[in-house]
This record gives sequence, structure tokens and C-alpha cells, in this order.
Amino acid sequence: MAPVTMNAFELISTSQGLNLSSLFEK
Amino acid sequence: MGCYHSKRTKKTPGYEEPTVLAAETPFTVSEVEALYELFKKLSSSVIDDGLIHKEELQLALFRNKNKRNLFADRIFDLFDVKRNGVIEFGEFVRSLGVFHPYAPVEDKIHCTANLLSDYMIYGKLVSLNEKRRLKEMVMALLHESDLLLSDDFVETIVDKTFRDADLKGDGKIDPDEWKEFVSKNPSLIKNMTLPHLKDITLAFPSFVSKTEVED
Repeated sequence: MAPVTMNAFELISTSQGLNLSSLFEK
Repeated sequence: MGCYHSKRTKKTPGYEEPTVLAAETPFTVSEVEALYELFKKLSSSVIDDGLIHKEELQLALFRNKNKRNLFADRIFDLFDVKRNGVIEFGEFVRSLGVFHPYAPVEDKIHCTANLLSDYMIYGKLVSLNEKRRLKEMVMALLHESDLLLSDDFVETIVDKTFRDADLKGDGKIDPDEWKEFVSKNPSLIKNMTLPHLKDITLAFPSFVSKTEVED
């Protein structure tokens, strides 16, 4: 089995739901 | 001039003076005024009462006011400091301040902890040691992204993440450990910086500031 390199917090923090960029779209 | 006067006097509930907000945040007065233009747009998209409701935030984030999203709830809670179910202008600006490119990195790290923790306990990371909740968040995210990973695999990811972050091995992640963890994984705070905020005055030019310059 390949070693796990994913980071749970990283996975969550980079999710679209936590990205506010779309607030600035006109 | 009459138009200018009426524009300045018609303020929304919870409005705060740009000079006050600029003094407390990384924003300039002009940027706060531009944020007011953005705030007016967001706060009138569904219910025109000058306050941002959760469905208005969801509409802005996802182009869908009915889309339920675990993380959108967390973002809303981050802004709704008074916990009264709406976001006022002052809350909007102060909360956005941490996303400014010039905001202190320490503040971004602290804010990320709050977004990722479960109970929004500011300044504490007590809930980050709840692996079960973290696993649920990961599963929810994977579900939203249509990614299918086995329950065991997600648990392995969560366990490893905790082992890596809990340097003292005492079963909890304290603020110092969190800071260290973020320094090793800088992408954790990537979403905490919004380059748009540097250009906010161009994106949302303020009628008030332009008129005051002319005055």
C-alpha cells in the first residue's frame, strides 16, 4: 500500500467552500 | 449635489464609519468605502435590508442561494461575530481584514484554526483533537467533490494528520503546534489571502470617495 501523503486539514482548507474569491465576481 | 447628499445619508443598519473600520483593519478608508459598495450588492441580492443573510452569502459563493455547504456555514459563522444570524457591515469589513494580503500571517493562522475547528472557539484549538468530526468534514468534502475514498482510507489520512500535527503526542493540537504545522504546510493558509482585496477600489469604485475628492 502506498504511503499516505494527503493531509486532512489541507484537503479541507483548500476546498472551494472556503474560498471567498467568488464574492468579488461581478 | 442633492443626489450626493441622499446617497451619504442613507446608511444601512449596522453601518460604521470607514475611518473607524480603516483604523482597526489593514484597509484604507477608500478600500472600506469600496467594500461598502460590495456589501450593498451582496446584502440586497435576496432580502434588501442592508444585512447579509446566509442565503445571500451562499448565493455569492456558489451562485445558488439554496446550496447547503458545511464550509459556507463556517464562513458565515466567521463573519457573524454577534451570532445574530446576519452579517452587518462592520462585521463584514473586520472579518475580511484577515484575508487582506497585508494582514499579519499570525492572524491568518489563527483564523484558519477557527475555520477548521468545530465550535468556533476563538483562540483555542480544543476541538481540533476531535478526529471523528474531522473525519466527517473530510467525508463531506469528498462527497461534495464526488470523490470516493474508503472509510478506512479517510481514517488513515485523519490519523496521520493528527500524528503529524500533535507534536507533543498529548492527544490535542495546541496553538503552537498548529503554528508549526501550518509552517510545514503553507497551503493551509492559501485561501486566507484574497489578492482581490488589493484591487477592491478598482473593482468597486466608491461614489462617496470620488465625490469627496471632487469637493
